[in-house]
Amino acid sequence: TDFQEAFNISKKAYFAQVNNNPRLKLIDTFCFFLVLLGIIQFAFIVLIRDNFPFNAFLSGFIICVGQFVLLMSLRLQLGNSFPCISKGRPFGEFVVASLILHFICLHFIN
Amino acid sequence: QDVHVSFPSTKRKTSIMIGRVGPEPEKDDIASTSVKVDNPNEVIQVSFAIDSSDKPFQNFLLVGLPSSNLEMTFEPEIRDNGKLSMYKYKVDLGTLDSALLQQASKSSESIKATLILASSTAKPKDNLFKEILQLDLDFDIDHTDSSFVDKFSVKPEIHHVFHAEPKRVARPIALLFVAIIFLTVLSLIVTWLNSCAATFDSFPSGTNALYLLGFVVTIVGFEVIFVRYYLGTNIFETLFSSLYLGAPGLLASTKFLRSFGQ
Amino acid sequence: PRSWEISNSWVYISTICGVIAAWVFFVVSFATTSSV
Repeated sequence: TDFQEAFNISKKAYFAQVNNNPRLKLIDTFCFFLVLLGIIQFAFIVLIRDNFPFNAFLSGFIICVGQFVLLMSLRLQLGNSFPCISKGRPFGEFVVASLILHFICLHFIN
Repeated sequence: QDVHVSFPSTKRKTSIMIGRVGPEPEKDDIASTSVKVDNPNEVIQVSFAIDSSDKPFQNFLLVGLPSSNLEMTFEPEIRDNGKLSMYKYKVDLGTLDSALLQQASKSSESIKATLILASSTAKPKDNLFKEILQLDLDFDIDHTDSSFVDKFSVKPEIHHVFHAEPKRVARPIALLFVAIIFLTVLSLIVTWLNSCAATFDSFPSGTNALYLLGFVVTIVGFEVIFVRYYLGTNIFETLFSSLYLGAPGLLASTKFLRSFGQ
Repeated sequence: PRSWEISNSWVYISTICGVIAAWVFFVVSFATTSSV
C-alpha cells in the first residue's frame, strides 16, 4: 500500500511538472517515441530472426539511443541553470551533438 | 679468382681447385667440376676472391636442379682484404630442401651449383652466370615423408565453400515496418501538437526572427549535406559544404541562442 | 550493394529519417515554445 501510494504521488508530481512546462512535455514525448522506435526495430529483428545488415541495424538503433541520451542531458539542464552558464548553451550543445550523431549514423549505415 | 671447393665438415677430404672463372663461355664446352658426396650432412664451401673495386651487386650461388626449376639461393660471407674481397659460400646439404633432394634422387640428376655475379650497371657480357660445380649424391634419401607431394604430380582437389549470400527479407514485410515507423513518427508530431507541447507561442520578433530563420536554415542545411553524403557525395565536398554553411550559420545561430537564453 | 538496395535496411533507414525529421520539428518547437 505504501509503495502504491508513493507511486501515485510520484506520478501526480511528475505530470504536474510536465503539464506546467511545455518544453519538458516536448522532450518526454520525444523520448517515449524513441523508445517505441527502438522496440519496433527490435521486433523486426526478432520476426525475421536476422540482423543483416548489422551496421544498418546498429545505425538505426544508435540514433534512437543517442538521441534519447542527448534529450535527457538537455532535460537535466532545463531546471535551475548554473550561474556562469547561459540558458541558451545547453540547447546549443544539444543541437551540435545531435548533428554529430546524425552524421555518424548516416555515415555508418553504408 | 682462385675458385676452390673445400669440405670443412670432413677432415680427410682435400679441397678442389677450380681456378679462374670468367663470364666468357668455356672453350671446348668443358663440363663443370663434379664432386661426389656420400655424407648427407656434408658442408661444402665455395670460396673465391674478387677485385674490391669491381664488387657486384648480385652475388648468389644457386644450388639445385635448374631443369626442374628447383633451386635454392645461398648468399656469401664477404671479407675485404685490401685490394681483394674474399667470398665464401657455405652449402650445408642437411639444410637442402627435401623436395630438391627427392627430385634429384628420383631423376638421378646431379645437383648443380650456379654462380651469379652481376650488376645492373655492368655490361651484359661482363656479368657472370655460370655453372661451376656438380654434386653427385651418393647416399640414401628418405622418401617416406608423406607430407611432401611431387612437384609435377596431380595435386589434391581444392574445395572451397563460399559463404552464401545473406537472405533478404520479403519486400512487403519491410514495407510494413516502414509504414509502422512512418505512422509512429506522424503520431509523435500529432501528440506534440495535440498536447500543447508545441505551441509556437514564443516566436521572436525583429532581428531575432531573422536569427531564428538563420538557425533553422543552418540545421536543415546540415541535414541536407549529411543526406547527400549518404547518397554518395565525396567526403571532401561534404566538408567544404559544411564549412560554407557552418561559417555564416554559426554566426546566426549564436546570436539566436543568446537571445533565446535571455 | 548500397544500403538502400537491401530490403532489410529499409526499416533502419526509415527510422533514421524519421528521427531526423522529428528532431528538426522538435528543435523548431523547442525554440519557439515558452517554458511556461
